[in-house]
Amino acid sequence: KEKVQGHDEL
Amino acid sequence: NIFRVLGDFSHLASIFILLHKIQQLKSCSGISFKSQVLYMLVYITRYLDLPWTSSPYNFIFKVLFISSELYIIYLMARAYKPTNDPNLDTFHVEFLLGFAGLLALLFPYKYTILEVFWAFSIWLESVAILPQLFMLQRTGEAEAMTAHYIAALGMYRALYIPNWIYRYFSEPTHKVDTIAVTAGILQTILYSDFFWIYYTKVMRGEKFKLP
Repeated sequence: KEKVQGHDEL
Repeated sequence: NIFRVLGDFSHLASIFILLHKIQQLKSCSGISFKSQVLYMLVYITRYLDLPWTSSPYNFIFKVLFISSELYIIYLMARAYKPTNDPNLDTFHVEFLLGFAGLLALLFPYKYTILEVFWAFSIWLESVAILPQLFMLQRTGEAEAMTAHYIAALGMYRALYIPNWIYRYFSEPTHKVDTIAVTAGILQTILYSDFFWIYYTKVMRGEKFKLP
């Protein structure tokens, strides 16, 4: 599953 | 991690180099206004989540990028408008917007406004430098400050690549952000020929001229 919960990188 | 911090500061440095060049030389000649507008679009669509950004580090950078880009656009469109030559800035940005829009609609992580806009922003950023590089191609040369600006801007995303590799190996829970990684690699490739010229010329203190 792709990382989806909000993006922690700029 | 260090790669990402260096990348973010390189990004910030590129913006300050550009601001310094415009204010120091009182001119935005050699800078593509179209690319700056595209970057404005990149920041707006990517930082829609600004109000609920968890980390203060990210929050500060997001505010800095949006505010400085707004100021650059103000300088280019108002303060130093006469030094803007639209005849040199002729790249068809609609192709870039179409490219990013298509990919954002075809392969977002989720079909929510935030995720589709985020994907759009990532793909747009990967090609947003093209008007600037195209203008450089046409003028055949650039002031050293402009070359440093493009180099710092290119380095920012290039440094994200080791950051992603580092995170892949060091954070067991980290899932690879395939959109960001693919677009980041594409973006860095687009800079490669510029980097080569920059390295061979400017590092020797020569004026930045295309061969």
